[in-house]
Amino acid sequence: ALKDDVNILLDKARLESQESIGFIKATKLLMK
Amino acid sequence: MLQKADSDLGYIQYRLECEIKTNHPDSAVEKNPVTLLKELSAIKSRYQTLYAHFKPIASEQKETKSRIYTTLNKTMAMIQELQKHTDVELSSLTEEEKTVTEQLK
Amino acid sequence: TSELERLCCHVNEKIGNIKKTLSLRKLGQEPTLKTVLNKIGDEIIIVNELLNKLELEIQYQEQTNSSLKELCHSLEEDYKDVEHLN
Repeated sequence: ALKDDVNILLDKARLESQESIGFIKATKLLMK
Repeated sequence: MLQKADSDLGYIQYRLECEIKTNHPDSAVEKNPVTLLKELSAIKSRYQTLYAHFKPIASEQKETKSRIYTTLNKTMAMIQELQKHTDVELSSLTEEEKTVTEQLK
Repeated sequence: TSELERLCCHVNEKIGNIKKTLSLRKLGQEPTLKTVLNKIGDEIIIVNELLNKLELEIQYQEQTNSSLKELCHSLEEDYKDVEHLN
């Protein structure tokens, strides 16, 4: 169970990072 | 009496662990049950620490992104306002910019 | 009462640990349980590696947070300029 919890949190963190990087790129594009 | 009970319990635990370590000494391949038990509780508390650390970072990230989105909206509205006042026709959003605006929504 | 409750929890926790350790006492002898023990050992190694990855990911998140904050700040500066222009 602990291993699954860690995996879930790791996936969540990775997803958030990807989303934020995309968000930063999009915003920078619009700021030009 | 309570203190004596507490120290007796501590001693029983200590003797039990010594017995297990003597009967099953840690080897390179295998660890004795007591070591594993301690490692199990160590990784549990490490996970809880990391989770507690992660939560505020994630919520701060959400808050900053919504602030960025709000400011972006205000800026674009203000630029359109400017266009009206000055009759300066700025280049309309490219397809890519339109897609990106949708994405941000 | 709260002091007494704390004491009770403390003693119960110690008794619980002793029970756990007692159940481990025979573990090393029975071969089937020995494999369980080894499996747990392997799992612990895997979980530790996952926690290392999670720790790195969280550090990465903190960096992303600071770049988001920088972006937000420069955007707010831009907004002030446009507002001033207006």
